[in-house]
Amino acid sequence: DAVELTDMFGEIQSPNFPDSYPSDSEMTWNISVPDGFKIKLYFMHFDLESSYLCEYDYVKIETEDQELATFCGRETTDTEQAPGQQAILSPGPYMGLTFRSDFSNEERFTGFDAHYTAVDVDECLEKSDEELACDHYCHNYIGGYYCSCRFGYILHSDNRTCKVECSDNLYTQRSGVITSADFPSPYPKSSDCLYRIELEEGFFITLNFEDSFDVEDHPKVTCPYDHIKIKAGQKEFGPFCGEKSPGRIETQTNSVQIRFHSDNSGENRGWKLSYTAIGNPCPLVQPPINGKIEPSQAKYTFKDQVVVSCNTGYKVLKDNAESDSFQIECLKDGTWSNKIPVCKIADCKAPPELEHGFVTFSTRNNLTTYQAAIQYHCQHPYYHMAPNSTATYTCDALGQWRSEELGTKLPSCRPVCGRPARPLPGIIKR
Amino acid sequence: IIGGRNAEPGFFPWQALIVVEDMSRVPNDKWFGSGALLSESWVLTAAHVLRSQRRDKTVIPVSKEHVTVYLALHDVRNKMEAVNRTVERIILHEEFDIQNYNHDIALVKLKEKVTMGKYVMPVCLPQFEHELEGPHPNTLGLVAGWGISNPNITMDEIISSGMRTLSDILQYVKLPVVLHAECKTSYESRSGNYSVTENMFCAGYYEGGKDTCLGDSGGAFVIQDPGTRRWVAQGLVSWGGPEECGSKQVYGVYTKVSNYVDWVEQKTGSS
Repeated sequence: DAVELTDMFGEIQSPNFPDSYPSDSEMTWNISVPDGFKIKLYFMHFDLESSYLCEYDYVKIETEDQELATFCGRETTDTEQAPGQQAILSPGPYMGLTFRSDFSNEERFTGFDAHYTAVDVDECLEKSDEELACDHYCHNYIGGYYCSCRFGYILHSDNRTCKVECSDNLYTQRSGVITSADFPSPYPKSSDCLYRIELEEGFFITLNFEDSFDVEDHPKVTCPYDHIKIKAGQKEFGPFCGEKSPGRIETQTNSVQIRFHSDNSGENRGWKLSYTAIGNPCPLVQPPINGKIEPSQAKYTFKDQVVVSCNTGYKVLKDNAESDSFQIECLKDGTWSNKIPVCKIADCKAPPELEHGFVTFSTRNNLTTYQAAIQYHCQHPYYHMAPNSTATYTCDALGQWRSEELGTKLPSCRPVCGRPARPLPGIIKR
Repeated sequence: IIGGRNAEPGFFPWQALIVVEDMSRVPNDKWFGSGALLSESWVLTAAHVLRSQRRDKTVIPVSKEHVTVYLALHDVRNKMEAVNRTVERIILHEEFDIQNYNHDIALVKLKEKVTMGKYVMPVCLPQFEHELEGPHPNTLGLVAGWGISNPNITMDEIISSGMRTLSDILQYVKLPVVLHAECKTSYESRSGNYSVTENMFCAGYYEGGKDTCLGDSGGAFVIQDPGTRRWVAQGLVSWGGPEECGSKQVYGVYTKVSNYVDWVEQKTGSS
């Protein structure tokens, strides 16, 4: 016999109101409003027979599983309650109101006149439960609410937590630092992050987690919520969680995948690791005679390069080709890409010929190597040298004949003018 | 050269014989002059030596194919023994005036460079301040050439003798520079329209007897620098009066080279 009320507001009156209600009567009104609303009920008139603990006549207000109030009488006494000006608010979108009168009435009682309205729920204020509250931002509207996330985050499909996109982090440098998102602030919820370190074959990656490590764990179950798992070639490390750092992990491989999973709760600071990679060592190399290698290290490993250069006045000689320097590289199999070349003294070779001139060597054995000296002369007396009367050239470190005045340019032999080889006869005075 | 002497080989190693055969005229016209070697490639001479001999007022050079330059030449009968060169380029002075011989100067570029030696050497150009002023009056200079040595012979006789009346052996003569005003007055007082410009100087003797003459044109009038003892080309044999060469009161007129040093350097591209 219940009356179903689904309007957003309405009025409920006792039978025959405002006349006296009949004896031995019971009526129920079920008020339902949409989710996101509560029901506020208040009485404009209330006049029921009073009895101890409202045993005879009463109005009972309840939800699906909870009694909110039971009223009788006209005024509140020690044992009975009358609603007075008090409004009753349901915790949810349902409220039930039951009126009962027993078989007799001592007097004439007029009953009650009640009104109800649907009231919007501010979920942002009321949802204090971590499991229900918005992770970052909460926005209330009439009849509901929604969550949103800070810049850089994505709302998870639970419409509550904020995750990050972190499934495509690739590291290709020989060393680096990787952290959980937002480290050292708490890492995002509901996220599955993948960090890949991909190096050339021949490198071996070592991970080193910092001591500051905080991943949500469980005292009895192994990492049921959040965890790190590391895959290195055929090996797997982890899962890791809790507050104890995994420390140093030598993966023995050039390719590592680090997966980090977080669930939809918890406030933990995350983790930070640095990684390095070293390759197979190559044998130590000795610099050539009259040369050097750079950089000079106690140990050389895969990808390390050394540049061989020679002292001033010497040239690198490799496969019959001269150059200023030569570079070799440590290969993945622990061998060098080339042998160390030799240093050969710079040779300026035979000096270029000078038109109407000739060369004399100032150094023994007609040497043409570094620091050897030559001198150019002009065919005297018919030519003279320009711009200077002598021209000394020295073999420089680059293998070029060079003079202080002219550089690598040659002097020129110019004809001597106005000087007959045979003197003209003297002047005869007339 | 009138009143000169036989030169010895090597006296004038810069002396060049320039022979021109103008094939554009019938019968073929042939003449010659002198020049002075300046460098391995360049010879200085008078413009009128290389001017095409057409009887008009145009100043165009003869075709370079018609010019031969002989160096290290002493006796013209032994041209085969001399160094001979063909010509790559002829440059006449742009303002050469056929009426009064003003700017009578030209350059010849040899096709092949010459090698310097005892009988082939260049002459110097004026370069010091005192040289660039031009030769001072009374300064003695030397001039050489294979031109007429007998003043009594006429042009017709020269041509009809097949030029055998000219000097075979290089002649030279020593001449004093004449005061410019005196020379100018001497020429301007005569009948005829003579003009001795600032680009010319005169040399010779009042009494005559020594002079340059037909065939000596383009040869260098050299003066020895007292400081460096080098021989400097101060003049080029240019022209004279209608009287016989070496006549009394007739001076030879020479192009004043010091006025053209910049022009030479510009044209040859060297200093």
